[in-house]
Amino acid sequence: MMKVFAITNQKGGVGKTTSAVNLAASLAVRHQRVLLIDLDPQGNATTGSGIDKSRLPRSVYHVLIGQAGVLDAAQYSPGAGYAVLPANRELAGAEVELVDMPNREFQLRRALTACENDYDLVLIDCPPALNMLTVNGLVAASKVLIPMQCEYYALEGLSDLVQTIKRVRHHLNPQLEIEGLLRTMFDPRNQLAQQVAAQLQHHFGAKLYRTVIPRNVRLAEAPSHGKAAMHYDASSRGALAYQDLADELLQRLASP
Amino acid sequence: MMKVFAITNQKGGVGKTTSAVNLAASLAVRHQRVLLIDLDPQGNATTGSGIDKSRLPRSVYHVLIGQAGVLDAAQYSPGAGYAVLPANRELAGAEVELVDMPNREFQLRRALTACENDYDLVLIDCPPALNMLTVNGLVAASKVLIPMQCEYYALEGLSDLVQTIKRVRHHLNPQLEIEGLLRTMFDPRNQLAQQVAAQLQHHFGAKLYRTVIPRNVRLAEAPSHGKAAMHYDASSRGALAYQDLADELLQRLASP
Ligand SMILES: Nc1ncnc2c1ncn2[C@@H]1O[C@H](COP(=O)(O)OP(=O)(O)OP(=O)(O)O)[C@@H](O)[C@H]1O
Ligand SMILES: Nc1ncnc2c1ncn2[C@@H]1O[C@H](COP(=O)(O)OP(=O)(O)OP(=O)(O)O)[C@@H](O)[C@H]1O
Ligand SMILES: [Mg+2]
Ligand SMILES: [Mg+2]
Repeated sequence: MMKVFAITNQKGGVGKTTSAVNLAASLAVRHQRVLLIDLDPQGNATTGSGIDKSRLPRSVYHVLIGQAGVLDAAQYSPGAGYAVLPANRELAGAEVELVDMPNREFQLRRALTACENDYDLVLIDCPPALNMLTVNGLVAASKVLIPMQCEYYALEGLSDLVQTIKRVRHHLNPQLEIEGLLRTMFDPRNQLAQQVAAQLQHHFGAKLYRTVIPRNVRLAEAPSHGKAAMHYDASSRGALAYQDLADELLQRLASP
Repeated sequence: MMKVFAITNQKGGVGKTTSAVNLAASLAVRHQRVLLIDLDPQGNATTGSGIDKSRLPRSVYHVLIGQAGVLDAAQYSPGAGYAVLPANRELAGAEVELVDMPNREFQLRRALTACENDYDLVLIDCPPALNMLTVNGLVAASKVLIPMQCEYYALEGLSDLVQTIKRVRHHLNPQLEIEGLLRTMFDPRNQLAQQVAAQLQHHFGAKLYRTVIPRNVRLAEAPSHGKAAMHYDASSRGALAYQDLADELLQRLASP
């Protein structure tokens, strides 16, 4: 049974793309058939996976407007063993085009029904907004993974995000649930980070992943090589943390 | 002559809001009459300036849809001496409502003509997207300040941003120009940051502000107190850097 995760947080720069790419790579080496969907017109997950976004014959844009299937548009991330449904700036056009479509929120979900038997796990990297692209991601998914930088503005935005997830569950996708919150760029010496982490623990309890992603420069360097950190510097703290996360995620799926 | 700056970069988390709030406070103590416009439904510049976004009688949303003037909706940031045109989640609705309006890109610009004599400087904090809200900011402005985290994904997005600015200048606002690029969260020990900074120097030359904002935890702590860093910890490296930036900005305006 294919599991679909939306990786989302409208707060910018909290590690959505970094989590999506590194988790995809870590799950692939654990013999999962993984599809990473880039739902951000920035196309960071696409280039972070080593795919040239300026030369895409087909992209997620064509899938959303019904001109291509997922399997025609997906490409393999070289050397990483997972598939990517790529994106580029063209995707920004879909936001406006979707507004007038019937069932506009279901476009991605419907496209994914055709590949139920092709992947074990689908990860959707969402843009930093609560817009029609993110809603498509939340309707296509059954689980939400929320990357959280432990700082004030990110904490402030969490209630808007939780509200949006509740609304999508109520009106569009009853099976949607928050699978977990992931602490990213975490610096344990930083008092603010500890205070915010304590609040997350208090409000979300067991939904907080045990795995914490530390601030680690290797995670910021790897994208310029078009690779996940495990293929750039496998023994780095950043790469190892995402390997731990993959294990934790698979354990949760195995024993819900 | 009122000068309007758009503070924008569609890459998330690069320091747009932090720059807008701290620059506004630093310019205010230099006897400038400053208006900070929060154009992001996240409302971070609003709360970062000590204003409760859940109790806004009027906001930038009402201004954009023509139901209120700037002067009725603006409030003063307590103790900081600058005015804020506040935002909250309601603003997300304007994006859709603007799509069908005639002159939709000019809504903010037209609203600002009524207060030409009330402010010396207007700073517009844009959301992490190249959407109708950001376009309104770029049409209302004559200058663009681009906060830049010196990392790969932020560098990758710069060409899309420059293209968008060129298109707005060509079709909607001939006076729009890039005033400068601001290096934010800069850690000089980080080789990646140095490499990216060298590329910025090469491509943008004198448009790169001399002032560099260091990574400084006080800048991340201040928003939880609803204050700019200069009112939270005036001697911190972050607060001092934004004071330097205010000087540099005023020098550039004085001798173009
Ligand atoms: N744990 C980490 N340690 C150090 N750097 C990191 C870490 N995670 C992410 N980064 C870097 O921080 C920046 C922001 O991360 P990323 O782009 O993944 O966030 P995002 O939430 O996807 O941003 P956006 O909102 O623009 O989509 C990137 O330059 C990335 O390389
Ligand atoms: N120079 C700095 N040193 C340390 N932390 C910083 C610095 N500048 C910003 N921050 C922190 O980094 C995070 C991102 O900054 P900020 O929210 O200002 O970026 P943004 O570009 O406005 O994000 P968004 O794309 O979501 O609007 C915030 O938690 C902020 O407090
Ligand atoms: Mg991203
Ligand atoms: Mg912001």
